[in-house]
Amino acid sequence: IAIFGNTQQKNMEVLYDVAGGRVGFAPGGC
Amino acid sequence: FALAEADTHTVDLRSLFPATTCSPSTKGNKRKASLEVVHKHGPCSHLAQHKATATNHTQILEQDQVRVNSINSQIFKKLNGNEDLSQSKATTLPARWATSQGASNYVVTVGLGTPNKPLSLVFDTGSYLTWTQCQPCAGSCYPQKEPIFDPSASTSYTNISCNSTDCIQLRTTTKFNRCVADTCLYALEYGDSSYTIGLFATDKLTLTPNDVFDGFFFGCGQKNEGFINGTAGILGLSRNKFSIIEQTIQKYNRFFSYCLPPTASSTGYLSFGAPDGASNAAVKYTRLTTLSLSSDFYGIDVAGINVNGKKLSIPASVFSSPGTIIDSGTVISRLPSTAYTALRDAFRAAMTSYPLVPGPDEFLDTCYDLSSYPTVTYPKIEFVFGDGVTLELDATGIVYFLNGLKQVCLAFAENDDAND
Repeated sequence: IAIFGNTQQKNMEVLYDVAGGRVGFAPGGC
Repeated sequence: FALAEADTHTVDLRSLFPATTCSPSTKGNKRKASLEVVHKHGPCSHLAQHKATATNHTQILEQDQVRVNSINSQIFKKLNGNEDLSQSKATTLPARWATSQGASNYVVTVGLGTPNKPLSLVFDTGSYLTWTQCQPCAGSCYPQKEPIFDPSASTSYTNISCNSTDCIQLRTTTKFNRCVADTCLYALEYGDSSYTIGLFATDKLTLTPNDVFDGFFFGCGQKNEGFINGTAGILGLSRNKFSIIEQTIQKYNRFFSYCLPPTASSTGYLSFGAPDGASNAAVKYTRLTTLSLSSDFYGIDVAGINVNGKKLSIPASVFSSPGTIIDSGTVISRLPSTAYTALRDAFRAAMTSYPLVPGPDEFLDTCYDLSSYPTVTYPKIEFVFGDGVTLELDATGIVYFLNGLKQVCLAFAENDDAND
């Protein structure tokens, strides 16, 4: 399985809209 | 720190090193149910006695591989119906690899019980059951920073009855079918043989003074073996009924977000609930998927990768079968062999002006000695999703500082042979 790990998620806001069936990314989030 | 050209990052890499003192971030929505996220090994963490291990990258990467093995075995055992696979594989792993959870470096502090007691928990989108070590530690507990939770001191603590539907459902999920008298037990075993066993219980969970949840299901660990970190347990954020996401559905409607800080000397946040007010135009949304082999993980539909603005020649099917997940606990992204080779080759082609040096092993095989360069230019990397959304990685998400500037490595790894 491929895994998108936490190093690649650094410094961006990761939003899980589970009910809406979507995941979002916003750069420079921290 | 970055002078970004169209398809490259030009960076003073020293600016990406963590400072010796903590610089808390001022970003994040403070009005929401928001918890501060700190790196377990950084100066913002209060887990002081564990800071000595901060630079032990060998251990961090070994633990990371154990976690990936654990995730794959959870999925693979569903593929071949062999429920004993993870256990049999686990016996082959060296004990020094410790817990698969040890690789999960990001920690939040929550309150549990009445009166509420602060507990530092690793937050983990790959785990569903929140658990913490509990007194009287009938089997064993490992050292942790805060006092170990004492259920007898909490007026809101309740054990779950063995015959309750919640116990039956947990037993079905975990394949652990035991009770003591009328009290429901839970057991979780990870891919390296570390495990926690204890009482399945409820108590009051306090995220913030305005975000308090009575009757929160969690594991009250009485025997906790193989864990070496100083945190009190796990905050489970995956998709199972007993994860915090499902248990807080009425208030947050299955919406959460986090930001992992760019360095270990700054802070991020973990928030619950949708953002207030106008939507953030900078957010790029893509489809959240469910793996056919496991519904617990959060799947994403990766279709391709761009390097230096150019699409790599990778068939989309490489990512879709058996699939791709997004995980807060895995440190280094894992790619199928075809994808990794294409990414590595493109990265190396863009870095020919820098001296390639040996990596630690085949795990990180593209490392450079950049110690004599005031700034370094390396290619941007983008992930392309099936619905056309393109995600550009932050400059900090492309390289891993294995040994300061003497070994700066491409922060991706190749999956093991799927048939192994």
